[in-house]
Amino acid sequence: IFQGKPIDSETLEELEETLILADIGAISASEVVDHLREKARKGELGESGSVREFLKKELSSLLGAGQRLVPYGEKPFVILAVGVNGAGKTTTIGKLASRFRDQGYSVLLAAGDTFRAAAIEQLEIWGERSKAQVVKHQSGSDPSAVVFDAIEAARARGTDIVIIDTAGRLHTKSPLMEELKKIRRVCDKALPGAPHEVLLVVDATNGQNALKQAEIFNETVGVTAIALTKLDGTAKGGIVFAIKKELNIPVKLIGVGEGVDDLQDFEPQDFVKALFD
Amino acid sequence: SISEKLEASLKKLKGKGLIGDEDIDAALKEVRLALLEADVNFKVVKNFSQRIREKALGRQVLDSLTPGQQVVKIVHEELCSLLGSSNARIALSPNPPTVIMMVGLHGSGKTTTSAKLARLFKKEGRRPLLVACDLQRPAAIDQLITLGTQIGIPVYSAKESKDPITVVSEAMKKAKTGAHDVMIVDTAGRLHVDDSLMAELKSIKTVLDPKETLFIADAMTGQDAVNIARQFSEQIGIDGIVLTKMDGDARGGAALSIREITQKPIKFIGIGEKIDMLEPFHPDRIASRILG
Ligand SMILES: Nc1nc2c(ncn2[C@@H]2O[C@H](COP(=O)(O)OP(=O)(O)OP(=O)(O)O)[C@@H](O)[C@H]2O)c(=O)[nH]1
Ligand SMILES: Nc1nc2c(ncn2[C@@H]2O[C@H](COP(=O)(O)OP(=O)(O)OP(=O)(O)O)[C@@H](O)[C@H]2O)c(=O)[nH]1
Ligand SMILES: [Mg+2]
Ligand SMILES: [Mg+2]
Repeated sequence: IFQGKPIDSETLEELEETLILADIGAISASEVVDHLREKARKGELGESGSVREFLKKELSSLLGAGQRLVPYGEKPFVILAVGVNGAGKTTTIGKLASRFRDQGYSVLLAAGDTFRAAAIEQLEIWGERSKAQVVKHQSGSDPSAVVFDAIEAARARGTDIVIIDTAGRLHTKSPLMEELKKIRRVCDKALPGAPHEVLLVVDATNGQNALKQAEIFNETVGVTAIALTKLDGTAKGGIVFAIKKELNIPVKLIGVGEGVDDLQDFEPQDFVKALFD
Repeated sequence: SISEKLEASLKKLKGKGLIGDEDIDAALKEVRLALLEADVNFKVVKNFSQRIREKALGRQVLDSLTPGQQVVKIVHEELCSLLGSSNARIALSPNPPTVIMMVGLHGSGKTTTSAKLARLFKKEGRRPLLVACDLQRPAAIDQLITLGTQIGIPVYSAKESKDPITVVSEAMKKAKTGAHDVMIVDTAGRLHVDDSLMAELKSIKTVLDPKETLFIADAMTGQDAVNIARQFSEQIGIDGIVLTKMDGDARGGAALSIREITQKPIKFIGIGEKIDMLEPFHPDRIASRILG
């Protein structure tokens, strides 16, 4: 098959262009292609049948095995959803709550976005749709107080899962990132060890800035998983390679639409295949 | 920074007098990388690079600048000219109301920007009416009503309605009877590849016959900016662009891609969540930001 034969430069250029267009990043794309060229030169492309297939295997292995977002340990299992404005946090929470309900868990939602117009109303509608309780305070109140009450309520009622909605915030705004740190501390105060999962919601249409988002949110509150939304569009979300490589944060969920059922587990092989569609 | 990188790749040029072939290739490689890292679309970068090459080749290296500075200057000038002039004007219609339709992807900032724009018109002495035409997103109507209340601007809505066409037809009547000279219509977020929603938007536009269709785009948008802009431009038709969330640290290369594809002016930038955070667009500042 490929025994120490060089790959033609046109194929390599096409592959590099595909990777860049998928938002993998210019430097990452050229590193991947250089690695590919070197493998071909050494005759190490193996039986994969084509350069493209070899590349798909390499990229899948970069992402590792698919990881699931599953509650564990003592209840309530607390999930803190964070991310920049408009990424899809509230919608993802609604979908997740519905999925957990279908799996037989009881769910409580904390309306931690006390800032944005109609944020609480929006979450309440998702609460109705997913049959999850919603703990809320007045708009404009301290989000940490809502979070504390929500976890207390879940403990009192024996609720299985608490999902906390927070206001969208750009990672460049230090007062807002400080507020998020406080929310995290309050979770732990209300229930030592909480939050058990910090879910960073990332819009697949974002470019290289998504890596910065992941870096800063991770630095601030420690991110354990990514929900990559709006993959029903044409953006590929290739930035997740850099996020995995640099920060070792896995994508656990993907959003593929606005409906309550439009949430899927992240399957690395399907994701890689879609890069080349 | 790009200036430092270009200095490094071009320093052997000093005193050579003219920018030649291999010199420019090394410099262009750095420029292309900077633009790609800034999220400018791959194909847009390719075309841009070609234009810079033509402009830079054979140019006399001015004594006052190093070759690196020379190339940065050419690139910056070309970026500014591509980004278009500072033009925050929305022309008013001779027959009121001036109808402005806000369109774009999910979460790009349409609802917030609708309110921001309405506030600006009110400050200029106009009587704007906001129209809540997003019947899809949970509490979208509440969101616009809440914003309208904050700035004392009426919002037309019909919560029980299932049909955006009915909503805009009724809104137009309301604008006339209420003597509103500006009507800003917020629409639901939609994907450029959702045929039925793009068709719906087309029908809404036909009924509204807006003076201005504004494409609201998130400054963090990556390579996909070209696909999105092309579809909205070709299927719906747009008159202007607003880039939101420019208060973050996204380099904003999507601005160049969207400009290239649509050839329409960027009119405003959103620089924050609060309702007074909308500014006119200035190409030179954005050019420096994209270049890094
Ligand atoms: N097509 C599509 N739209 C989505 C997806 N996820 C969320 N959305 C839409 O994106 C928009 C923003 O979603 P929200 O849930 O309000 O986002 P958010 O992060 O909570 O926003 P803020 O609280 O304002 O920061 C809404 O119109 C959602 O319906 C997805 O996977 N696909
Ligand atoms: N930091 C910042 N946030 C913004 C800006 N413009 C809008 N936002 C925020 O972005 C999020 C989404 O804004 P919306 O106005 O709901 O966006 P939309 O396009 O109407 O969303 P859909 O109706 O779901 O498609 C909200 O959290 C807004 O507060 C901006 O210029 N800067
Ligand atoms: Mg939200
Ligand atoms: Mg909206």
